[in-house]
Amino acid sequence: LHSEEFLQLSIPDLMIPSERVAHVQLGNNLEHALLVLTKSGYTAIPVLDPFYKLHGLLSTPMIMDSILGIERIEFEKLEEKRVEEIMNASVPRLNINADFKACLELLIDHPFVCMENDEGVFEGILTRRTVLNQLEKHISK
Amino acid sequence: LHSEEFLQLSIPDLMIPSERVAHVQLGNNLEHALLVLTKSGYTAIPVLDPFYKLHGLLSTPMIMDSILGIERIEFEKLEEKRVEEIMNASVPRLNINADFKACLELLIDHPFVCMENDEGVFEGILTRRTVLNQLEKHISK
Ligand SMILES: Nc1ncnc2c1ncn2[C@@H]1O[C@@H]2COP(=O)(O)O[C@H]3[C@@H](O)[C@H](n4cnc5c(N)ncnc54)O[C@@H]3COP(=O)(O)O[C@H]2[C@H]1O
Ligand SMILES: Nc1ncnc2c1ncn2[C@@H]1O[C@@H]2COP(=O)(O)O[C@H]3[C@@H](O)[C@H](n4cnc5c(N)ncnc54)O[C@@H]3COP(=O)(O)O[C@H]2[C@H]1O
Repeated sequence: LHSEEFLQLSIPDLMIPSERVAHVQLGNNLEHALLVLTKSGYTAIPVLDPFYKLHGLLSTPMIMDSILGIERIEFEKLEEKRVEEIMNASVPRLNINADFKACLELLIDHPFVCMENDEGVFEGILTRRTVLNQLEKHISK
Repeated sequence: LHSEEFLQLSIPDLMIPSERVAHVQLGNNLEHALLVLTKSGYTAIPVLDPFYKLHGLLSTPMIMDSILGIERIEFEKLEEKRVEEIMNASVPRLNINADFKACLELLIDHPFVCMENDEGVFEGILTRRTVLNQLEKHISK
């Protein structure tokens, strides 16, 4: 693998564009959010506002954790809580013009990185799967 | 990156050993399994039997999907169903003596790979995080 070649990969070419990324809105209640997550099949998805700005990440364990009582899972709490209250606001994010190496570093500890443009509008995600797929192609050359 | 060097990495040195891997048993009911998953913070974990043999994978979306009714999430179904009925039996698995390249290929489409010994006993998991961490170290050399 010539790491220069691997590191020159272009993020906009490799990322999943925003229209194909499942997401929830800040103001959604948790019952709706759990339905979106379950139907998408993904374990974590971005939280956006109506202007397509990125605010955080929401995962199934976060939702379950927030309704876990001492004796049982308190499912009736789902309608009362909103996404904004339980999401993780520290979401791995980069500008779409960032270099691939910065992306690789974030993907060590995060399954995907959110890409934004200069105005802060959400453009898409780069996933570990995409990077590992490219790695395997470069190694086999 | 000298891919020969990267591909010579040793799986037993890099894997998370079985005693540190959260898991559920085949015979557990889904309410118990959902509690283990939520408390562990992981989105997917291995399913083992009492002899530490590997049988499948269980994730939070799988559990939620199985109790998703037409109108609402039917939480009361959790106690009635067992892990064995809803787990994914096709789990990415390799012998502990497999080469690193075989592991890399499985990690493209799976967040982690389960490692077994010659008797089929579960020994641990190798995760995407570990591989990406090694990749970053090799590239920075
Ligand atoms: N419908 C599907 N078809 C094929 N393979 C599937 C799949 N759903 C999951 N996988 C596989 O399982 C991995 C983990 O998915 P997970 O949902 O936990 O974790 C995902 C999910 O949280 C998020 N993600 C990926 N694609 C997404 C999308 N279109 N919309 C929203 N989130 C997405 O990025 C994480 C990492 O994705 P990555 O592709 O690296 O890794 C994925 C992929 O290899
Ligand atoms: N407690 C924690 N501390 C630090 N970072 C954490 C963490 N929990 C999750 N992460 C980070 O989030 C990634 C995705 O976790 P997830 O639970 O979806 O997906 C995990 C989980 O399904 C499984 N896994 C990892 N460690 C496990 C363990 N000790 N027991 C059971 N399953 C484990 O392997 C998947 C990939 O793990 P990987 O480490 O590559 O990737 C992890 C790691 O980078």
